[in-house]
Amino acid sequence: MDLSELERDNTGRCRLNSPVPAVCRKQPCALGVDEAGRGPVLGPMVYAICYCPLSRLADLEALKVADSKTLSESERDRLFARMKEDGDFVGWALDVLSPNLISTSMLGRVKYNLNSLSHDTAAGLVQYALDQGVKVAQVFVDTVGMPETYQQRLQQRFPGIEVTVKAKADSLYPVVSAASICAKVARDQAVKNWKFVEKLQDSDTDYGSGYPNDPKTKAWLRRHVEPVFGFPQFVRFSWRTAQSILEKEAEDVVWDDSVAEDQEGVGRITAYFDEGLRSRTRLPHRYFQERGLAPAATL
Amino acid sequence: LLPCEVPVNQPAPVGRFFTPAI
Amino acid sequence: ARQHVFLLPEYLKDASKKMKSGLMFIKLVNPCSGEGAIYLFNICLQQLFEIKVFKEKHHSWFINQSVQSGGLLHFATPMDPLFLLLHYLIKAGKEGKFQPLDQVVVDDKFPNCILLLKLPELEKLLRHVTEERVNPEIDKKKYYKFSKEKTLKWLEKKVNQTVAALKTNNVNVGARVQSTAFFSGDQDSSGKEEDYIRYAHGLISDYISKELSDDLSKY
Repeated sequence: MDLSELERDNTGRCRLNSPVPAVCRKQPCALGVDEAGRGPVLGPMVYAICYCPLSRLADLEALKVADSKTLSESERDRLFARMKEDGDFVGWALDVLSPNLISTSMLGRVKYNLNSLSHDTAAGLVQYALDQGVKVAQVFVDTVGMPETYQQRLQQRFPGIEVTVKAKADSLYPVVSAASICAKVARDQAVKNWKFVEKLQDSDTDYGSGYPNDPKTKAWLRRHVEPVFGFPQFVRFSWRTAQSILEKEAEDVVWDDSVAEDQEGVGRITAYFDEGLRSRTRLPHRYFQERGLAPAATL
Repeated sequence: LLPCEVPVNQPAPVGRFFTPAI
Repeated sequence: ARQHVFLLPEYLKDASKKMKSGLMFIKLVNPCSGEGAIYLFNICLQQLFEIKVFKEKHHSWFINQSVQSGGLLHFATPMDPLFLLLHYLIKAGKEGKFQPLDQVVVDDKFPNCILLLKLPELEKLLRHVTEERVNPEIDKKKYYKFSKEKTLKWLEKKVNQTVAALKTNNVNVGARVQSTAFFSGDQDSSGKEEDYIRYAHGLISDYISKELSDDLSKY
């Protein structure tokens, strides 16, 4: 899988896709959506779709894309290679969301939470397939958040398509399991080849599974927390695990909008200056006031 | 010049973590 | 250690190289408020600079491989030392008699004021603001007394120079704007002469006492 775009800049998102099999533009298709890396505090989250004609679902099943959770990493890699070989009837697309994109979305001034980001990414990939001319008839999605709202939103967005949002969809529908394999292969590769722009000290990549409750992961986070800069961008700053370490180990940085000082409070304080004092302490001339300049009383 | 107050005066690995963008 | 970020005229760079103590930060009186203020004294060129600081909330610096809180930006601007000497001459002038300079420029709050006595061409400077006497018997020493009308004439020149500078630098002297962000390049530069003089008087008044500022305004 060619993730070179991500390796060049791993602070945004990158989309990958297979060629669209000609048959998928002619016959009604089933399309599966799944993600990999939703839980970890490290590395990207990957959304994937996989689609094939309804008439070839049995062949897809024959590829043994059983429930991807039961497969080892090497089995997934092999299966992914098989799917690429049988590319004449199977198509896929991925959207790799970097930890930086996840963090900045969740921590932005206007909150864009993980569920919304997930839903929009999934819908974006389905739209991509439609834009490529794939005749999508059915969509199967693994639940993210409340299945009903998710089902409703997707059904509204794609009225002509039969949408099914279900828990454990990756063990019920082969197209979802295939999507899950694509997502996991991409995430594993992205993590394995992660380029630390921060030039990690002693390139210590012993971070375990990346899941918050993994002691190895927590130990790695504590080793790499930096008081002023926090963590390398490989880390999802918006994760509770990361935030609690920052609160303990890092400096409190104050932004101008983070301290919504009560304006009237300021007025109140000057009310205490008796008129005389204020007029006696001559303010700097407006030339300086308008430029934020004052005499330096001390260094 | 940063648009935030980092309330310390100390060494920091600026070169490793910070790339000024024009 | 605390670090400071300064904007200085380029030529000062080698001043600090030539002599280790080429540049000194000293505390002297602020002639407007009477409080203390930091100045930069260039020993080599015998030149005085005032220090202004740009201060805005929630700023800090990355300086090479370090972080510095506060984010203050200091400016060093050449300043006419006569504004400082004037502060002492006016104080001494109240006694109404002629005195030698080294008895006038003394200040136990800001002892470094004696550095002002080392400035070149001091006598030429003083002629703008004082009457002087030479006592023939005693060692040709010069005695000075503050002269208000000479000073007002000198300040008037300063105001006119400032008006010219305000015009060439397109400084907006008209109605007060909320922030420099609203300064439009093409503000009505036809700003009335009156506004320029009032603005220039206000600027100069940041360097003289309130009393002298009022006299100057009447003058």
